[in-house]
Amino acid sequence: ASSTSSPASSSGRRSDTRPQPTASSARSYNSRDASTIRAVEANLLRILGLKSRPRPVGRGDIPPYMLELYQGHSSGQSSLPANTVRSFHHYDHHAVSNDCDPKTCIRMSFNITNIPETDVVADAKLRILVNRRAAPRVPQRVEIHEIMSYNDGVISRLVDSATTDVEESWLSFDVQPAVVKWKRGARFNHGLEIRLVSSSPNVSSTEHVRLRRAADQTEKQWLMERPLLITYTDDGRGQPVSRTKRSTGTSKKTAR
Amino acid sequence: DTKARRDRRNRKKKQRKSKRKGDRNQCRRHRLYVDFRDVGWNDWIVAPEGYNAYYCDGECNFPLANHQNSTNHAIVQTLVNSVNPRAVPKACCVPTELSSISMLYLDEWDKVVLKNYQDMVVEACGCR
Repeated sequence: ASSTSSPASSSGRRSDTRPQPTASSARSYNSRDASTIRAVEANLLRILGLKSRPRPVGRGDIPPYMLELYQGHSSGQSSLPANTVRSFHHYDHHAVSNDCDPKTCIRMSFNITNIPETDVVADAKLRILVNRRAAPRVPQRVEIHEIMSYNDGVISRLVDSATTDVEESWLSFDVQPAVVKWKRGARFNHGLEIRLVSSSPNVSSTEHVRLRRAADQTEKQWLMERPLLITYTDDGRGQPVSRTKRSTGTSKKTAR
Repeated sequence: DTKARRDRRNRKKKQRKSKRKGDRNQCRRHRLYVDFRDVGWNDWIVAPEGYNAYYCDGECNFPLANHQNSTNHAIVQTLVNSVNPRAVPKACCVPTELSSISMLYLDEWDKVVLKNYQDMVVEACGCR
């Protein structure tokens, strides 16, 4: 009965050719005791590790990378280090600071409070899109700093860095130590500082490193390009997000 | 002679029919597609839209065949049941091998989660 009034079916987000539930099945749902159905649903949600049934608001905000991960896994092409993968978008720091020039530096925070306390962080990556076509070909370094404290100026430490030597690509930075610390409590989470370092002072710009939304960019375009924090956590209740494959043996002949 | 031949033929026909029926009712895996729309969960589960979960159903009759993945205990229980059905019930037809599925969904805080759930798909059934 609830399926007929669900927002997804009315918005037509997915194209589905399967037949709708029959009238008889709808009648059978209705005839059941509502409290029993609620109890069954609560039990299922508990098994799935959820406290309550999610009521999502942002229907279209699925990062393309998460869909890629899901599709890669479904087709058996990828394996991941943990059984749960979460994605987080950043929100900008508004703290004014002289040592973070907006042309070459940006501070961002991530709210990771929805990661359960019992989950163990196996890995965490910050993904940033670099579009070198939009900038002169001068080697540039992207540095990720973890902000340790704001007392008496910003104290930060370098956690990872990479050189932008590709035409257009996503750079992936290891930020696991920072995420492990943030998970201990919100008071440890001061965010990250991303700095662009170049030998030529004229070319340093955040235009080709997609850290800020351009004025003429639509929400959808920004969703495709904005930085994304990916956490890999393990709740200890399942296998990593990977398919079990048969052993290939020592040689192709043996495997056959 | 004609009557005896006819009786023999009928008896064999009956036996074949009953064997076929027995095979059909044997413990095995059946198709079951779980569509998340049916439970109204398609508003928070992004992918998959549903999945083949399968279920186990059927009889565990004496003697248990090899493909029924029986345990020694199930064989003994079935044997005792065949001698005295009142003493003990037949062995149960249950999943003996399960596999996992991955789900992409939005959690309570609207965050996108990709999670692997164990024991969601019946791969094999057996008498236990």
